[in-house]
This record gives sequence, C-alpha cells and structure tokens, in this order.
Amino acid sequence: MRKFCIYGKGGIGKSTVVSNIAAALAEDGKTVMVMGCDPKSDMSRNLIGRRIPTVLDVFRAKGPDEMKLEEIVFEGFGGVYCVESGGPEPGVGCAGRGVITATDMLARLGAFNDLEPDVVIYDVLGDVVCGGFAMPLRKGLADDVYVVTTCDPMAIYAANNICKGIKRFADRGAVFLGGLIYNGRSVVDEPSIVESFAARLGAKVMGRIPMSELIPRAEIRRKTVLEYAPDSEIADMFRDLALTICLNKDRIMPEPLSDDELDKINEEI
Amino acid sequence: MRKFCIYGKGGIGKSTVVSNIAAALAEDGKTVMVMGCDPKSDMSRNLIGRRIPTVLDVFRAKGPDEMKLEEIVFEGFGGVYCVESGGPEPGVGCAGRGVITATDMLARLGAFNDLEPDVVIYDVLGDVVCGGFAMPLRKGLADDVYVVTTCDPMAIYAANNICKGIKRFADRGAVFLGGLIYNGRSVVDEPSIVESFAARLGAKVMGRIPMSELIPRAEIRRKTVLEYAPDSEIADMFRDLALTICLNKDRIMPEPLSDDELDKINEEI
Ligand SMILES: Nc1ncnc2c1ncn2[C@@H]1O[C@H](COP(=O)(O)OP(=O)(O)O)[C@@H](O)[C@H]1O
Ligand SMILES: Nc1ncnc2c1ncn2[C@@H]1O[C@H](COP(=O)(O)OP(=O)(O)O)[C@@H](O)[C@H]1O
Ligand code: SF4
Ligand SMILES: [Mg+2]
Ligand SMILES: [Mg+2]
Repeated sequence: MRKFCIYGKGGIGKSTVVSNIAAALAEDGKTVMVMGCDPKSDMSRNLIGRRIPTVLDVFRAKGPDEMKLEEIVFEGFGGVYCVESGGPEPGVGCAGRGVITATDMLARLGAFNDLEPDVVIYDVLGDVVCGGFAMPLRKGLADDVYVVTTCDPMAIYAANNICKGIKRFADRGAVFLGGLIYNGRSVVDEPSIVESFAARLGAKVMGRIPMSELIPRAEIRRKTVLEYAPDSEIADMFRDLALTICLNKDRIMPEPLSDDELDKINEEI
Repeated sequence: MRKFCIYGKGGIGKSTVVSNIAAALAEDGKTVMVMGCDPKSDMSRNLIGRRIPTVLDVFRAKGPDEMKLEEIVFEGFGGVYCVESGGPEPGVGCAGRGVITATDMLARLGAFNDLEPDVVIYDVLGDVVCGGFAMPLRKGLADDVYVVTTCDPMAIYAANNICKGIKRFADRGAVFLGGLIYNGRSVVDEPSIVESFAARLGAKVMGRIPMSELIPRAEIRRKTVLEYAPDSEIADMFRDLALTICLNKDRIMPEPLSDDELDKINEEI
C-alpha cells in the first residue's frame, strides 16, 4: 500500500493536485483512498460532485461507537474512496482535531483492511505545522510527503516550515520528503526560484502544473480535470505527476533553510 | 488607549497594513505599539530595519524571571514600539504559543503602564482560529478586529472563519468586528465581491489599498511606504486608513456565512 501526504500553504492547490492525481490513478486501475486533512473539507467535492459529511460531523452527531464506515467513506469518480476529517468550529479547540479523530476512526473501523486501497493520499493543511496537522508526520502515517508550492515567498516560507516539521520527527515514525510540486497558483512564473529552493533543501521538483483555466472551469462543475477534460494537456500532466510520485523511491530528510537564506531567495524574486 | 487587531489569511497583507498604519499614526504624533502575533515574526522589519528577537527567543534563553522589557520591545520608525511574539519550532507544540507567552510577559513587565501607548495594534495570523491565535478574541485584548482580505475565495473563506471566531466569543470579553480592509494582493480586482461579502456579514469596508509596486520596493529596503515614499498616494491611503480605523465606533457582531453562501460568492467570481 503506497501512502503519501500532500502538504502546502492554504490555497496553493493541494486539493486540486490530490483530487486530480487520485482520478488519474483510478483511471489507471488502482484502488485509491483520499483523506482530506484540511478543515476546509472540500477536497472530495471534485471527485463526488458535492460536499460530503465530515468525520467530525458524524462524530458529533453519533459518537464513536455508533459510527459506520459507510457514513464517513464515500465513493467518487473512478471509484476513489473519499474521507473528509472536518474541523471544529473556529475558536473551539485545535483546528487540527478533525485529523486526529478521522485517522483514529478509520483505524477503529478497519478501513484499510476492508477497502484494501493500493494508494492512500493525505491532503494536509500546511499553514501551521502543529496539533492535528503535524500528526501525519509525527505518527509516520505515510511513506513520504510532497509539498505544493509556487515561487511566492509566502508559499516558500510555508514549504520550508513543513520541512522543519518533517525534520523534527526524523527520529520517530519518520516520514521523508519526496519532493516539491510546482503549481501555477501565482501571477509570477519563476521555476528557477522553486528549483533553487529545492536544491538547497536537498530535494527535487517532481513536476509542474501550469496556471490553467481548465482547473477552475472543471471545479465550477465539481469535477476534476481528468473527468472534465480527459484529453487535455493538463490531464496528461496530472497523469505524469501521479505516476512520478507513485514510483518515486528517492526520499530525503530535508535541510530546512534559515530565515536569512529564505530572505536571500526572496530577494532573488 | 485604542486597541485593535488586524487578522487575515497568511500573506494577505496584515504586516504591510499594520506597519504602515502604525507609521502613519506615529507621524501624526501618537505613541504606538505594534504586537506581531504571527510566527513569521517579520512585521517589525519595516519599522526597525532588521528582524528583532522574539519574546519566545528571549524566553527560551532566559526564562520568565530574567526577562526585561527592553529585551523584547524595540523602538522603530517614528518611535513605534515593536514586539514580536515568535513561534515554536514547527512540530513542537501549538504554533500560537508565542502569542500567549508574549501577552503574558508584556502584562507581567507592565509594558502598557511603562510605555503608555495611545494605540496598540495586534497583527494576528488568521489561517486557523485556535490556540494562541484565538487568544486576542477569547480574552478581549482589544476593542475591535479588522480583517484584511482580497476577493480571492481563499481569503474570503479565511475572513469568514475569523468572523466565526469573533462570534464564538461574543459572550465573554467580546471583541467586535470593526470592518474589512480590501488589500491589493490578488491578480483579480473585484471590489463588488468584497462589498457583497461585507454586506452579508453586516460589516463595512474600511478602505482599499490597491496593488502597488511601492510596497515591495519599500519592503526590500526594510522600510514602510510612509518612510520610503511619504509623498506618495499610497502613503496617503495608509494615513486615511489609520485615521478611519482609529476613529471608528461602529462595531458589530458579524453574521458569518454558511458554506453554501460562500460557494455562491465564489461562483460570482
Ligand atoms: N494550476 C492552477 N491553475 C489555475 N487555478 C488553480 C491551479 N491550481 C489550483 N487552482 C485554483 O486555486 C484554488 C485553490 O486550490 P485548492 O486546490 O483548493 O488549494 P488548497 O487545497 O491548497 O487550499 C482553487 O479554486 C483552484 O481551482
Ligand atoms: N497592496 C499591495 N501591493 C503589492 N504588494 C503587496 C501589497 N500588500 C502586501 N504586499 C506584499 O505581499 C507580501 C505579503 O504581505 P504581508 O504584509 O507580509 O502579509 P501577511 O503579514 O498577511 O502575511 C509582502 O511581500 C508585501 O510586500
Ligand atoms: S496546535 Fe496548531 S492547530 Fe492546534 S490549536 Fe494550536 S495553532 Fe491551532
Ligand atoms: Mg484544499
Ligand atoms: Mg505578517
């Protein structure tokens, strides 16, 4: 079972990447499970066509002993299994609490034994690396992490923090860094900045998804690009990225940059 | 003593707004204190010309009993007093922990009695509304909150979450919503979207800062626009915004939008 996490700053394109590579892998015959670990809980919208109840929603309504797998796992495009952790109401406890509850419930309900996924993808909020959001790293829930970024200093700062989080847990249940994913979510397109950042971390760039109108256009229709425009170049890029990630065996313990090194990268922009 | 918070999604322009309106108020003869409550800890860079030690840095080095006010409060442009809370290493405890430590230390060291600021501005991370980042709301540390946003759905989602946080604590130490600040940090410029969002919340838009090259240009030189280009239109806009906020007495308990209402706003885009 291949398990990996997609981390990155809010709005950087994690859910876009996760839902599209899940669709690509499903199209390729794999049994895929995607786990939304962002309180925004909208990762599965493009795979299922609507919002699904989150684990926290069901947990609040029924409590842990009455919950069934079919109430929290939903099948979408290509048979991809989707779970949304959900989040507490803002201001009520740790925003990452849903991630902890969801991973616990899936374990209790024997989800992996039942559904036997070939691939499990975690879509995790990366603006802060703490509480429930650090759990996939802390508890070694996956083999490796891929960080979505743009060349924007804010995205790079967040990516660097995620690498600090990865390094923090290096000696227990270590989840390694597989690489960076350069997504077209910024006005400026400077691949050299992302390459230079990757090189300093000791990592590689797995692939690049350019800015594309197909992405929001598919999203408005609540579809992935794989479903909405299967013959497009963008769909092919997601297929390539899916394969590259699945086959990747190069994983490293990243060397996070200092504040000064980050400032230097920003001055290159 | 006028106290307010500036909240918003990471990278939306909080520190830009806070440092510039602080500079404007200082230019106008006020004694201003700014408190960085974002682990990024770079809000005071444009006021002081370099990064300053954070409260958590000094706390880790010396412990609470050895700390002096002059080790954590630094004077910058126009005599503005700057404090940076700092954050723990990613993965080590709550990212908001610095905010709690910093506000405690300033209280212990009698900062407000010593320095007697006319205005105190809190610059607070708003990607998640929990832990230390919810503390200014939970503990009523200020009179009101202003949320920086663009018309980008991600920024609006975060702004809405902050409003949920404000509403959460409505019945204890309530900090009200003063209004939204529309900052030019998005490719798209659609003021009607921000106006429509404000209207549904029951709030008003305090002002608008357009996208401007002066801002990053001043920042590269580690200055506010007020210092770098005091005669520019942008400097005047910050002066107006500073005054508008300081004089504002309209504060409301916001009516946060549901997921469906947020989706509708996004479909308008
Ligand atoms: N390469 C791209 N080109 C154009 N729009 C994109 C691209 N990637 C993402 N988007 C858009 O950006 C927004 C945020 O993406 P999303 O995947 O939801 O981010 P995250 O899950 O990291 O918060 C979505 O509206 C999505 O349609
Ligand atoms: N109106 C604007 N026009 C152009 N650049 C801006 C504007 N506002 C902010 N920026 C730039 O955007 C970046 C993020 O702003 P910042 O204030 O640091 O965000 P935050 O404190 O919310 O994380 C900075 O590099 C800043 O120079
Ligand atoms: S640990 Fe992180 S996510 Fe949890 S309360 Fe603190 S800031 Fe929020
Ligand atoms: Mg997402
Ligand atoms: Mg800031």
